[in-house]
Amino acid sequence: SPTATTAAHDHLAQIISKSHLETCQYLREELQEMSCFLQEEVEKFQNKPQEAMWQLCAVKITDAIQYVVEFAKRIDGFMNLCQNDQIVLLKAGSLEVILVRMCRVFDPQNNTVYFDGKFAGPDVFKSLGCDDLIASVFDFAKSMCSLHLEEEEIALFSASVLLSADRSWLRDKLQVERLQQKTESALQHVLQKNHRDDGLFEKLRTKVSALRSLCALHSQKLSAFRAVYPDTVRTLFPPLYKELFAAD
Amino acid sequence: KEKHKILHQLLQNSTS
Repeated sequence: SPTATTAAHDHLAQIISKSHLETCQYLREELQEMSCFLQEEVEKFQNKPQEAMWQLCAVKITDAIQYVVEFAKRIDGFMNLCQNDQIVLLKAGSLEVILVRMCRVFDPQNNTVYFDGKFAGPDVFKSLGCDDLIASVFDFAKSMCSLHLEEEEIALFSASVLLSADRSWLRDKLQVERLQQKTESALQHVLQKNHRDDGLFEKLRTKVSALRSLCALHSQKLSAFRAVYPDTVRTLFPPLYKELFAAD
Repeated sequence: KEKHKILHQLLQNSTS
């Protein structure tokens, strides 16, 4: 019945929102107090050797991924998937979820993102040597911010990104598809409930391909970096980062 | 699998 469906959507939305808030790493309120890096601090980042800045970013991404794994574990049904599929989904989707979550720690007014204790503009990441990737990531965060999503909407969108049934190497595609459909229905229900414009769900769908391009670009940049500095990656990068992104 | 040792561990740890 429609009432039962509405109740089920509300219930799922509630569980996923709770999981999101419990694992979101930073609360918006605590970030409001934070300032931007001063020029001399920006220069310190810019003067870091490329390897050191890559290592720092790999560490930050790995920290964030641990929260995403915790989020995944609390999504209804995720832990009922076989472990192969849990790993496939996290391997393909954890960076995408971080990019979605980034809109929570992004200030579109001055194009800065929370990084290593303060708000940082794209110039902070100059020594990575990937200006195009950084510019694309900032553009993506800006466009996500312009949708003014509420936490509940970010939570459900993140969950649906993670539960993408079209990832390669899934054993039980059908089960993932069912979970994704349930999450997407709950997202649509929440958008309707919040009186969002009709096009928002479709706009979010278009973000999925942007996320995939960003992750592909990250892999490409990592391969190029690793070709020049194989020992840095091997000895200094966090093991979890290597498992996810730098498998041989 | 050995290839995803840490991810395995994280998934198996009980939710804190």
